[in-house]
Amino acid sequence: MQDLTVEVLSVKVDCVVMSRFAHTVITSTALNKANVSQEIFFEVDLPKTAFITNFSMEIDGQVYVGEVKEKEKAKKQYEKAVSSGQTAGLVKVSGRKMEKFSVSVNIAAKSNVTFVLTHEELLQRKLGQYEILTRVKPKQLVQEFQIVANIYEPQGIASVDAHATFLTNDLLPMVEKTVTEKKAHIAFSPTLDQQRKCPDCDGTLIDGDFVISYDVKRATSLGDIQIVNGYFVHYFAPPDLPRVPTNVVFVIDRSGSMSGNKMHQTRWAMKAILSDLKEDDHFAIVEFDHSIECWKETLIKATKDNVDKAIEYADLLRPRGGTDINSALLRGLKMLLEDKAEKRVPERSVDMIILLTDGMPSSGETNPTRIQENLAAANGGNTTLFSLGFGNDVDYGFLNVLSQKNNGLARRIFEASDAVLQLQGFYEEVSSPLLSEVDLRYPDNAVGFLTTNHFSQLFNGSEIVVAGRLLDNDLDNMLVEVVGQGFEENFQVQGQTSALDWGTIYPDDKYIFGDFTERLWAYLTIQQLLDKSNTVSQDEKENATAKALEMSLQYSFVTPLTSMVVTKPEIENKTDSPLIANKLTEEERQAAERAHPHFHTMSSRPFPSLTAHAPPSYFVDGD
Amino acid sequence: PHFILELPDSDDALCFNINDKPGTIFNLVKDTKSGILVNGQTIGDKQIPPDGKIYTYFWRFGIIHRNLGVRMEVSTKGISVIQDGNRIRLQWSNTTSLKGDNMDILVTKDRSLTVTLKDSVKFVILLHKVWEKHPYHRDYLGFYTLDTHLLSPSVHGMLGQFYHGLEYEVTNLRPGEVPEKPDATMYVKGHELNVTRGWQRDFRRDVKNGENVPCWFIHNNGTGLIDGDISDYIVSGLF
Repeated sequence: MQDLTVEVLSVKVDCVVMSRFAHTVITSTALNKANVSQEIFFEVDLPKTAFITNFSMEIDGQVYVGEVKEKEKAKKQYEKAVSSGQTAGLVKVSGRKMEKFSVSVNIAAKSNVTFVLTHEELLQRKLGQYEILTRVKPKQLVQEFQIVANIYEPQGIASVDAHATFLTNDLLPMVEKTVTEKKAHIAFSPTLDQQRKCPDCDGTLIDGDFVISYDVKRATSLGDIQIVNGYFVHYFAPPDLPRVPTNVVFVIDRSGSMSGNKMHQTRWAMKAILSDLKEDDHFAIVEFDHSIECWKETLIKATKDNVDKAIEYADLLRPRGGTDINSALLRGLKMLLEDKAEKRVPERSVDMIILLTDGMPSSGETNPTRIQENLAAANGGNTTLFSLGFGNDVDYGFLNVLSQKNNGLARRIFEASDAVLQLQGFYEEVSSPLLSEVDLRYPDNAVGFLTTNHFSQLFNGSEIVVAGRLLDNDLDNMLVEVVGQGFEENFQVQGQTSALDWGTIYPDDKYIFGDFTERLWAYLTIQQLLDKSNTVSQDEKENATAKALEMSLQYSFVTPLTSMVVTKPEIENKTDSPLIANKLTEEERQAAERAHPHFHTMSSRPFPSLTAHAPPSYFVDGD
Repeated sequence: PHFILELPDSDDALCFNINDKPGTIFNLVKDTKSGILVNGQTIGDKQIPPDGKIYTYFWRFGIIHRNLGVRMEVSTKGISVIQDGNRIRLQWSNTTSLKGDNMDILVTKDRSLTVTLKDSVKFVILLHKVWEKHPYHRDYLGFYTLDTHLLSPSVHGMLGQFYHGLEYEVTNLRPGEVPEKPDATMYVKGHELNVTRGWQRDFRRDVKNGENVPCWFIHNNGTGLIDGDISDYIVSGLF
């Protein structure tokens, strides 16, 4: 908020999580204390995995509500304003995990404005935790400041932790945490004095991330199925499954553009990742620039000796020529397929390729579509490809489709000092498969409109979620079956599930969030349709996009296909342009970062620290 | 010849080429305090290759350690060591090891000479043997300093000036002429230089193929990186 002629009366973040589906309402009221009208800004950070579902402004008792419209139509409707850039950028990139929603509105003298923003998301289980992230930055002391989260998990809550980057020892006891068997309540509402940076100053301590992480109890191998109002959701993350050994080929880009930090970080990350391999894993390393170099001709067992040698080898990674992704991936895949055929790797094991690259193919086959087709055809759905795109210039879209066509996913690795941790963290997520070829089956005659129910892998610490609509509204129980391939034997469980009696589970709470299962189903369906539209034929793509658009409009989600349009009030006969909020795609986020890159510089330090492992070396030679 | 300065503190390397008339003798290391001097003489290809460029290489080094009374001449033909008036000749064709009070020498057949001079410096000279009937190329040598921390702060020379570190900053990374070789701006020794990301080869582990060392290439005979210009390093004799 601009200066002290504007007083922030309240900031409230109210988050309700019902079975992983988070519904967050952020409300802020401000007063224009000046004698003239002035612009008041409202800026909110929300997780990029969230969809905005509602936005409103209340000014002098009049409420202006945002309306979700088809993006293209909204664009046309407000073409003039959009083309002059007046409305652009309501949602911007904000760091790696968040995006920023910001609006401003002209407020008359001595008037109040209340902004309300609502967003929803399905929390994803990563490394055994769900995380609710709230970024707060009120910029001045706030009369009434409050973050409240109520977590309802009928499955039972195993652990809850709340912390914030700005919490000092004095403020720590201010976080109120009450956990019962199936409900957790977390609240943080510091007084004006507790918000102060120092006793006599107006600066606020409240500036940073407030993070709640929790996990649920997982008692049954079938998972947890909830039926509510004609929709069901199935959470599958069975306990106590042994890990399946992996056969992993690391395909590492050593092209010239990886030089400097990226290469250095790659070497460190490879050391860390290789050290994390389990003895029963098999692995291979394929380095590529315009030429392909395999460390060994086959995958080898991850014995300590082999890992040590691989670390030595990875330590010699040096950037050089062009980028032949096509040949490198095909070479890695061939190695995997041959080793499997020759039974050099265990029969019950999970095959994966981890590609680390920073750029577009510049050598060999350079047409992205053909590379995607080549690998998918050679792979035939047998091997999972995870692509790690390094830096701001990587073509994320290309890697994402390439991975999706091969059962995997792409992840951006941000070029920063923690890149090694990002790489290692990703590997941790995927390095412990518990099951492969997992199918979640429901009676055909009882359910329809299912979200994806086949998964190549289930990883330790993650969770599979399937939702669907009951065809028979009166149905309150059904037979569920899950099959997959485990470490030593096939995994197969069956069970009968029935609708929950919410009144019994939460007798003291009113019916807060009745349609969450339906909204969760819609959220998942839209996400999957958007993903699908990347990998299918033109006809199928059009169908998937149309369906995703229809559902985004029906459920009022701001997705990459829709926009939220808010018509601002007229103040003193001044007509403002409309406000249009769009959902950013990963490509748009990346483009924004490219336009405003973080400052990169490389510099050497003065020398006294010459006790480093590698001594300096000065030499002269000839080619 | 190509010069490489590997700087592990910044996990990076700088490189530059020196090109001059074949036969020129350059001073590489000069430490008057510890009495160490290393000079090297270049040689050109047998004839001018089709691209018209004259490539030069070091083929002969003269090394003096005044305080230890040691004088060595190392060429592609052989190695000669004079200590306290005694001359020893060593052949590249034999693996030989000599251990003295002040100096250790190890010749690895047709490959390298490692010299450790007590309390001062350790270096390796690599022999690059070229097919005798090669139309253009001849045998040449590489000079690698391994341990220099005992040299005095006043050590200088084409390589010696960097022995006690270098402060530089690289910024403004931008596309270069070749996609794999971006350009950047380097601030070093009070100069602002246009540098190019490239790589040069370190032959210590693999004398035949070498290993690529990515480095910031300083153009124009290392101008701006080296003190003065290359003429300041030209000397009249090997010793």
